[in-house]
Amino acid sequence: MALPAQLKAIQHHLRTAQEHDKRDPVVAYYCRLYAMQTGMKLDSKTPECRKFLVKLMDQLETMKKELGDNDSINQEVVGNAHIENYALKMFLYADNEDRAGRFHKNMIKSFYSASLLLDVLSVFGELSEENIQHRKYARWKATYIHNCLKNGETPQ
Amino acid sequence: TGSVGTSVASAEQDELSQRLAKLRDQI
Repeated sequence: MALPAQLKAIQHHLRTAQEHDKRDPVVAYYCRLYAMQTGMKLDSKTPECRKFLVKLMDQLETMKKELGDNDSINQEVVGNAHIENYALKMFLYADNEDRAGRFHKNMIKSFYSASLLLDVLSVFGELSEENIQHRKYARWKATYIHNCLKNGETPQ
Repeated sequence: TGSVGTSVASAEQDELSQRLAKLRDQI
């Protein structure tokens, strides 16, 4: 179902969920949970948004049934650790590439995905100051390196 | 129709909130 324009802010989290449906269903589940919660704050009034969110909720309930025996799903404290470890693993990979001067699409995507997953961490509560800094740095780095490569410049 | 539409919308919003809380075992 097409994403209504009012819910544009969650499109990348939903795409990350799709990319992880096979690779890591726990990540996919919490990306969709974040999208659901954020979507309801953005707009759950207009009919097309409500319709979209009802479909997303259907998907979440199905995923929960399928993954129900996974501790990361039925114990959110375990889920929190799972998402945080995954986000930081992506961040460290991109940061190592950056420090080694290896700039490419994969590392840009890893920085950006890490920042999206740090957004997702907020479903478990307030982000730590460290994660807020990591998220800001990752998003800035992804944008900066992407623009450098687009303009044929070497990132510093 | 306006008021009916509004009450349908808020009923569906409430239902979504309840389903979300249930999904997270918060009810």
